[in-house]
Amino acid sequence: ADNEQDKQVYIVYMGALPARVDYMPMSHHASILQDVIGESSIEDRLVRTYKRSFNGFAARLTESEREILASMDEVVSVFPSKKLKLQ
Amino acid sequence: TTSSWSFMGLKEGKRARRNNLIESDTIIGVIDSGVYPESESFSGKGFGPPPKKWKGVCEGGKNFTCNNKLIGARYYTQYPDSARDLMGHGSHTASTAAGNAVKHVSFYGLGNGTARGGVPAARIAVYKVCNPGASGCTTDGILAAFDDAIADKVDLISISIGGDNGSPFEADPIAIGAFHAMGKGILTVNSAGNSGPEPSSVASVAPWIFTVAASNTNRAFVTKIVLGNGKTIGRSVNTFDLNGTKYPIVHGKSATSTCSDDAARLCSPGCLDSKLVKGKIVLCDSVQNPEVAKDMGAVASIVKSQYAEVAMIFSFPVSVLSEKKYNTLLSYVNSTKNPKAAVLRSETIFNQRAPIVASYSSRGPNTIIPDILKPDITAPGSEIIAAYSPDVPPSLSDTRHVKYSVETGTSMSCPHVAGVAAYLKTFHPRWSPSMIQSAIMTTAWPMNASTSPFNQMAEFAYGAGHVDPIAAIHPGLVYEASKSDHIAFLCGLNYTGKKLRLISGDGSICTKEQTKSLPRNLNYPSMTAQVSASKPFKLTFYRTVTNVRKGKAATYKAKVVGSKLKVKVVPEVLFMKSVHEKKSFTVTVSGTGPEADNLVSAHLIWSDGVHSVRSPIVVYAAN
Repeated sequence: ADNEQDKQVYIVYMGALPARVDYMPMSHHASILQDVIGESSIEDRLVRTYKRSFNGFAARLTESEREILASMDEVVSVFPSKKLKLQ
Repeated sequence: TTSSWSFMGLKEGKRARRNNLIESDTIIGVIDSGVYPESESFSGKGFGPPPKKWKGVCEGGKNFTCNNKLIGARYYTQYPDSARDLMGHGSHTASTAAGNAVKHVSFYGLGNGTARGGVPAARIAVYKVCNPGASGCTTDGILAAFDDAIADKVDLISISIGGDNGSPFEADPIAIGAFHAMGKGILTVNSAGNSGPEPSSVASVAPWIFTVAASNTNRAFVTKIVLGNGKTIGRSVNTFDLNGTKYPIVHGKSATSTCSDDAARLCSPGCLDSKLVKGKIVLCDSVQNPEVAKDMGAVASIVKSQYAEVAMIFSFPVSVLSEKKYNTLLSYVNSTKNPKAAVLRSETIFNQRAPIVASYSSRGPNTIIPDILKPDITAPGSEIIAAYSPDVPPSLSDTRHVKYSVETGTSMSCPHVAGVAAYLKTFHPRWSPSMIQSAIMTTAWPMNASTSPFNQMAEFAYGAGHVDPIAAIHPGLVYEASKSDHIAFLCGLNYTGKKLRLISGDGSICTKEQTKSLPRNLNYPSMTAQVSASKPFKLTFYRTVTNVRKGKAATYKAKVVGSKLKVKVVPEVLFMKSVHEKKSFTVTVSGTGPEADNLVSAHLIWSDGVHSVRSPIVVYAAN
């Protein structure tokens, strides 16, 4: 099993918000995450969700979980959250 | 900002034309390190309630109160839970973009004037994503800030944050956030970065982001050094007055009993012996460790810097000299028995040659999209006085607390352009982000490569030139690029299938023609192409301009300035009958490619006798 230090925060970018009125971004993100990590509780994995202007979430993932997510049809890209600088 | 706006022609108070009603309805989102809400620059006095369109909230956390100027606050950082500025940076940039006009501002009497934003009547929404130290600015937080700012209905986003180099769009949170902002009619203005003068150091590379380089203004802070044998001038913002008293000088190299010459001459930590420096002026071959001399009891320090063109604040009397002047000083010290000098309190001078692009300002070419010129535009970034947080020392190991401070960087030039973009939008509320960007680029003051040794990168240093707020109001023609134009641009970059469908949100698919389109044919206000070094080339740019001049018809004639390129414009005359009319043309450029790592440029100017619509044409050969 992947232990704690193998995880890092990744951003899962899913593009524009689907126009469907019945689309529920947060439950979609939760179900994707549960599928990938194989656990029902995503509490200590989910860092942030992006749901107002575009679609996606940030989560603590292992490299193998990242690969699975990146290959999903509804995911544009999965990339590590980094630190940028004030200029 | 106590002098930068007047420098670029945006006069104070009623002397500048303003559309106050719309300006007061304008909201600038600032994604930065938060603000100091008690600053006069953010006072809500005299403001009515937030604009009706505002969908944001004031969730600045404990001990953070909004008002009718500072209408929104969110934070994406941890401990402390607050949008309060713990770095001074966010207060500085927010007040530069849209701060109230606050009179009699100075830094201990230096740089006195009215601190003001580009749109003092506009509102500010704060999105705090940065904290001091290791926390930094996380990209998952930055993306969340964009998610909120767009939905909160800000009109414009200013973000003075970046990485050390460009990233592919789908892994670049600022590019992702700015793309969705552009889709909602929101222009994102981003600092180019401070990794100059290295080539290809610009980190903000997407065409839907307005990327800003930094330059100086005509005002400079100088710190004179009076030697036994005459005067010399250094740079710093020195507010400590030693009353002209001369003190003995010692070079770091001669003030150590523990380190090698090389380490000691740099005044490296742990190298200076307090017995040898106490009560003296210490010479250091580097600007990196000025506090070391202070901690050892020096009364002042004179340091060498490769980029001595910018004055910084220090916590004790320091003057920064260019290599040449420093070496002159060293030879005086080495040839004089008891060398002495006085470091004077700084003064401001107003005859500095400007604008000159700053050496630190990141340069092109664009590593991700070679045929999109970055940076786009230049604005004042050096020695800018604006709001600060009194909770933060103005320099390293500084015990002072100030409400206004002097900062330098593309972080400072970015909000200047954000302020100008907002100012422009008050006259043209329905203009799209690309129209605002085009108007500012095609009316920029021309800059040239000869004015500074670091400028040999020309348009890769300063883009289209220096922002001119007044001329930008009436650009005559604009280059528009809609969201669908950018989708077609992405097709040309092989963003096809799933990625494109998801990013566009409307199931877009690329036509065969779009997949074959070249990035240089995005309808961008500048034209750039990478060619093979020293080989013949011939290439064509396709462009369309929109007439934005109201009233009578206009005939625009093409003129190409800059002889080294062979440029043919077809047609050479555009007749515009009505406003919003569009006309297309081609620009065919031919010649022999420049040597590797070099560029050759010209400018295409469409002129109707009243307006001058100027676009850089840059051809370069990478290494």
